[in-house]
Amino acid sequence: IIGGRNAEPGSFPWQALIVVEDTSRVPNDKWFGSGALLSDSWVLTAAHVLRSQRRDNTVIPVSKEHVTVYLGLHDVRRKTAAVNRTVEKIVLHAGFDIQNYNHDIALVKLKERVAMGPHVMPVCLPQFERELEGPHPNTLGLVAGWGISNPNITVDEIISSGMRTLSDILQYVKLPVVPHAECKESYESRSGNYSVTENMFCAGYYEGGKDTCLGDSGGAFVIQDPGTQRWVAQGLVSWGGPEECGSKQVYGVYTKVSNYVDWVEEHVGAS
Amino acid sequence: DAVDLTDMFGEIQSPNFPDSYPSDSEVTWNISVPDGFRIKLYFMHFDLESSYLCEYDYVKIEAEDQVLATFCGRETTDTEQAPGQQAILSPGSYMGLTFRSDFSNEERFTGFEAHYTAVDVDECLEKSDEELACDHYCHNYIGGYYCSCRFGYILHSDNRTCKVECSDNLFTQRSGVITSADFPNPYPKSSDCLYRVELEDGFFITLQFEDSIDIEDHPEVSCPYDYIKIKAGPLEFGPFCGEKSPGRIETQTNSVQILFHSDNSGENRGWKLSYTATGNLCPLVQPPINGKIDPLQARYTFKDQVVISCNPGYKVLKGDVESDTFQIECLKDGTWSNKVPICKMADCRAPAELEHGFITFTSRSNLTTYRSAIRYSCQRPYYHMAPNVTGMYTCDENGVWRSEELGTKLPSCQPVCGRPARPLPGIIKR
Repeated sequence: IIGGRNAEPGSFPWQALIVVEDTSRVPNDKWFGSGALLSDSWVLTAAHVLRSQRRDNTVIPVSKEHVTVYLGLHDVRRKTAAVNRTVEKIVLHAGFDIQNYNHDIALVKLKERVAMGPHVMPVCLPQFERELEGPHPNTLGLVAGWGISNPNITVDEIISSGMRTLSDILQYVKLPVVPHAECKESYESRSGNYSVTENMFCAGYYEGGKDTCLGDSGGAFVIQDPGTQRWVAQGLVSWGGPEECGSKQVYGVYTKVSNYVDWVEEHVGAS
Repeated sequence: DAVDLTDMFGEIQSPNFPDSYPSDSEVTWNISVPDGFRIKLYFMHFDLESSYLCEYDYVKIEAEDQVLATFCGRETTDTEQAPGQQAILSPGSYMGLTFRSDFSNEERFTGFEAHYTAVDVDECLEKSDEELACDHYCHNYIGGYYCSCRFGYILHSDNRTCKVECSDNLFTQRSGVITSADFPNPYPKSSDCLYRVELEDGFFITLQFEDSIDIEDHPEVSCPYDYIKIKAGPLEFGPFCGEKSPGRIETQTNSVQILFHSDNSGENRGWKLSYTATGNLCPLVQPPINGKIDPLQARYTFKDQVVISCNPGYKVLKGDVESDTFQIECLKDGTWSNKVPICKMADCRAPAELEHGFITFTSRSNLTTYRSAIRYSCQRPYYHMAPNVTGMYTCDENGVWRSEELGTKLPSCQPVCGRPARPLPGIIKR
């Protein structure tokens, strides 16, 4: 999280840390991302967090044995204080496109249910009509994560750090939703083959400075519904431009969750 | 001389016919045809000396033991008879014809020429004698006849009377009606009907005949033709016949055999009886508190059963088994099969736990019996009730916790979403 601040314990009770350690490769392949708790058994995240790292473009989930999910976590140095779960099932959206990150959404079923409490609570999915319209431009949302908080660190340094989380304390930042056309224009006018589809939306500041970044993937972009006062996951941290996170006119791109409510219910059940 | 004729037809001529017949002669022809036929005789020519009452020459026609006709002369006069065109029929299958001439025949009478033929007897029309007529249906055919019976009857070995198969009538109900076959139409002949009433040991059967019966009898001899007899254990009642009803018979046993015999004649309406069975009396039973007994009767006898049930909200408790009803039976020794059980208030017992929820009893002593109430709640603020109901459950009359909204289904405590215990920095309008 660039330009953010420390979250208080219990402020993001849905925030999950998803750690993937692919021991079938040499050297071990290890990375992490975030997710959002939906119920006592299911976590929502981005498909690219759980896609097996392969040179070809096939989309295959990592083996569920290689995944650990932490809930109620605040300081990654104190994982023992958190709840951790192994994984029963991974569902990547069948339409996930590794080229443009369209349909970048996935579900993880925990092998054992978790009990709710002040530090573990699910986020709401868009449910009411207004929420199902998706995030309105210029609406402010929050997103949290243990990803890069120092924009100057290089990718190599990240990898050589063994993918430890890049921020010990959970960070969060407030970001406005960017009008779709503006974001689409800003990406598609560049070189490179970017496409901001209808299943995505952007958030961030034109002048940069605040953003999500590497390691925040899969975390929920939440917006408080003014009517019900409940926090609703409208986005999932998905991708951004090659420039450093928080650069000027480089918006973060988020999976538009309101397009996948039926897909989620189809796999999770109406619970 | 005698000539035997056994063909189905033939002709008979006087001696020397067509010349004049000799004097001083007597010839007899014995005509026999099979049973079922009779003989028709007729004359094509008749010319005998006439005399007063045919005392000189004559033709005499006989059958079995009767003279059918005596003819002489040529024409019938007031003192002698000639056959003319008439045919003579024998009553049965035999006819005898005798020709006799005396010592003189001056006028050279030419005698006679006769023919005979067998003709079928239609026994169906002629069997007026009840002893021989068909009982139900008669079917004539050339040379004979046969009998058949109405539906449900079978032809007796006498090929005439119709009987019924009635040797296996078994009655096992506690009451019933028994009648002779086809009552009140005449009962079948040549039948030996057996009616058995077999009840469980402990019952005593009572027979009650209808006021009038109609069984063929005899003025002097006791029931020589048809009769009804009753065997009940060591006792034997009857034989009964005539029109005087045997009335009420207390058999003092649970097994009775009624034998009804009919011979091959007579047309009598028969008989009808009803039977009932009672057993030893059992003492009256009182319904349990908060319960009732069904049926309520002034008396209970062997095999009578009563069902004990409880008012709503109570269950029958026998031993430590609860049930909705309990049945007891009056035994043959006049005791009940079981004591009357008690009615225990329905108890829903401890309500099912709700994961991530808890239960509040509305009564101080956490009662779980009929009409007690509880309320389910969820561990707020992290869980909420789904569906959104009051969570109130009442112990119903069947001992089941029941909610007005969900019936017997339980709600669930689902995680509350999107409401962090520690408020998030909301959108603060500047």
